[in-house]
Amino acid sequence: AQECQNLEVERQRKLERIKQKQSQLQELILQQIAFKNLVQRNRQQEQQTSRPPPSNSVIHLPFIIVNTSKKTVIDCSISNDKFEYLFNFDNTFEIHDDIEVLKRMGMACGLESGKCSPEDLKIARSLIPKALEPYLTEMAHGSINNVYVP
Amino acid sequence: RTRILVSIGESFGSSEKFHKINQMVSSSERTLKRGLDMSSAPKPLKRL
Amino acid sequence: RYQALVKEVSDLGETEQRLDELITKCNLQLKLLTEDPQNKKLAYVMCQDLRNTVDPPDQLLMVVKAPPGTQMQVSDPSEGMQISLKSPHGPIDVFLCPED
Repeated sequence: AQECQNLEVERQRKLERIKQKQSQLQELILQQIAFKNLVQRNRQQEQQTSRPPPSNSVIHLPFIIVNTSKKTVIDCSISNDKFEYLFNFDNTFEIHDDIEVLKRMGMACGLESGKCSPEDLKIARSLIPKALEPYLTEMAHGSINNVYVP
Repeated sequence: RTRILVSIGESFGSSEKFHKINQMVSSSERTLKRGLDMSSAPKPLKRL
Repeated sequence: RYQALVKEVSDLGETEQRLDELITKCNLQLKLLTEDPQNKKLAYVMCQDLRNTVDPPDQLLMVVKAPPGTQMQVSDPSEGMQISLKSPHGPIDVFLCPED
């Protein structure tokens, strides 16, 4: 009975780790799709305009954004070498990374919310290796719950 | 008291941390608003 | 019950191992993808893209470009709304995204 109990504990721990790793795999797949989609979009746009956009109108990955109300007063201290910054806000703010921005731009084909149309799913499939396709199908309707044997 | 630390450049986990930060910051706004609402609500009259 | 548990734990161990292998492969694929010079040149967003992701769109929007390993610390709101950034190597750049 004691050994059964120990195995139950181990089983639970493994299940939790598997869940966390499935989530990690899902995020990696999303990042791959979003990145490739972005690169493809920009390549097509540059081909259409025959030149790249002005360098001061674009931000290259990686980056982080901080957004707040335009009425917010921000007190900013910067070290001389720009290695340290300190921001004091008098209002709430939000922080998002570049991947979140790409998801909001629709670059992840709706997979981040499990709402992926058949057309988007087709695009997403073309952006990942074949071995990851079973996971994509699951993600299109929710999240990864199974691990497929390659 | 509580500080959330994020290391920029992590391949996994930073999105969740930012989400946590945003929740922490926005919950403070809700607490502040609730406090303001409660303090501005009129006190009920006592029954004789 | 013991035998069933032993089998289940063993199966879960294999599942976890397969996941570890997949995650390692995906990490490597992503690294190669993001470090490819041609992809790096094309991996950008426009200011309008950033504006379209925030609600309302006329918010104040800062973009932080920091070297990997930069520590960002956000204090508890009761101690004040504060963000601190500390880079171990290389300067941090902060840009304001124009409203239009």
